[in-house]
Amino acid sequence: MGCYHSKKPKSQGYEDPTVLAAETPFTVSEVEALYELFKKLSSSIINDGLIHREEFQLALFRNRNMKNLFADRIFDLFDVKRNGVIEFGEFVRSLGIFHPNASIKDKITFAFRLYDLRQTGFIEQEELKEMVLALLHESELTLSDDVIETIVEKTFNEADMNGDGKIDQEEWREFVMKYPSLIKNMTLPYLKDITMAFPSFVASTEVED
Amino acid sequence: KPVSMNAFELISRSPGFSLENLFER
Repeated sequence: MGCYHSKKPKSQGYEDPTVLAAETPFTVSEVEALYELFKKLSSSIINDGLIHREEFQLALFRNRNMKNLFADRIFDLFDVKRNGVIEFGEFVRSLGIFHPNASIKDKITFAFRLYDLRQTGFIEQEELKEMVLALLHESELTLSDDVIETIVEKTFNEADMNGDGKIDQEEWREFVMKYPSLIKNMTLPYLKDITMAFPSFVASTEVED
Repeated sequence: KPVSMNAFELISRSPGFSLENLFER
């Protein structure tokens, strides 16, 4: 096992990289590299080995107080245990969905859960409108109420194929198949090179053997 | 034309999805 395990205790929520590698598209080395990143992110404000919402916001926007609906939703989905923090295992499993080699099905499901703001199992027209308004609020794009309403209605009606007033998982899947660019943001090409970005751990484990 | 925009396409471009920023050193 080498001296790595005896060096210092791992943070709360630390999980065996071999287990995480088996459950995700990452290799063991990549999981170890992600641990380097995790340690950095989880100690940026509170050094407790857990990523708090403010630390997540700080990393994304360089501003701990920057509120953003979508970043909030991503944090909530990463926080699988719903205890207000992201543990290492949660971090790796969730980032796995963003891996270029992760399944399209997982990416489609993740995006659906993200947009299902009130977690009813459906994306409703009100939720879609709320998200469009949030996007407009954070961008410099200005659209009239009429135009916003038209965009929301048109998109919603196209996605709600059975016309029951809500978008279910199957309708969402079909809509994404029609417009694949909708889940472009569910892939981070960077994750393929994660060991190059955080090589310190990998280098240190190689010399141990 | 703005009315031809896909609402999901629009929201998918939010900076809130900039997870690549997590990797900036």
